[in-house]
Amino acid sequence: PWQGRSIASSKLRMLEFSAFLEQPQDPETFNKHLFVHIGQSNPTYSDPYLESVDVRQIYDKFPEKKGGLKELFDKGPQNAFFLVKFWADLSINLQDDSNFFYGVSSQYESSENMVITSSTKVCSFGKQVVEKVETEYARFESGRYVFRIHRSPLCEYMINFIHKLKHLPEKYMMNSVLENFTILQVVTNRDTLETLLCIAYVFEVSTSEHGAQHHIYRLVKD
Amino acid sequence: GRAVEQVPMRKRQLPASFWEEPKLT
Repeated sequence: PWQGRSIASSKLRMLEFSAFLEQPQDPETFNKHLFVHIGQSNPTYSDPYLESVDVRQIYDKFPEKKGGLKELFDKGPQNAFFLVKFWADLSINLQDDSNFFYGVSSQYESSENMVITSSTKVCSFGKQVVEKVETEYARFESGRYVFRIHRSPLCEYMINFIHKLKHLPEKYMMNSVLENFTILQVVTNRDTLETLLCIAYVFEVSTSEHGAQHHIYRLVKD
Repeated sequence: GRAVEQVPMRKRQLPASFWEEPKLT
């Protein structure tokens, strides 16, 4: 049931995704602040399908040359492509402290045992500025294969970016910067090079008192 | 300057929900 209703292709399903900051309070406790978060969901057949967005509407927000979003989408499988609009929670006081930990954690599951590669490209005006590539091996748990990218450190570029964003006095200014900031995550089967998931992330700043929010869309080409 | 001026997101064909922040807890 999750196909078409959550971030899942026929081969891989995203279970959870978060970018966070951990601030130690004392030697035994710390505060965890979630900038963005996609929690576990268990859609059923009675849930509606995700809304769709025409992938051509966002081509220029992501790399367009070789290996860009267009080429990836045309290669398919097209059921592996999603757009996530995040309303990021920046309601936190940031100080420069080397004890702070900025991290990203994500989890995936599959019915297949494989090795996955996750490429995460941060883009400014559609051009890649930094890329992180991670390889994960499967763990067999409760009848399926689970992949965990646990507490991957946020890169220096992203930490600086968050700090600069926080220094802007008004939310509309932050949103104006975020209009040209995007992230493209491509999860691939390391051995077959098949695209398992491709997720395009775009951002605004949350105005909610309830923290980070998001909408998920299927990317299509009608 | 940049050779290509990007179309603002607001002027693109996107679902209405794209601009509606969920108010869920």
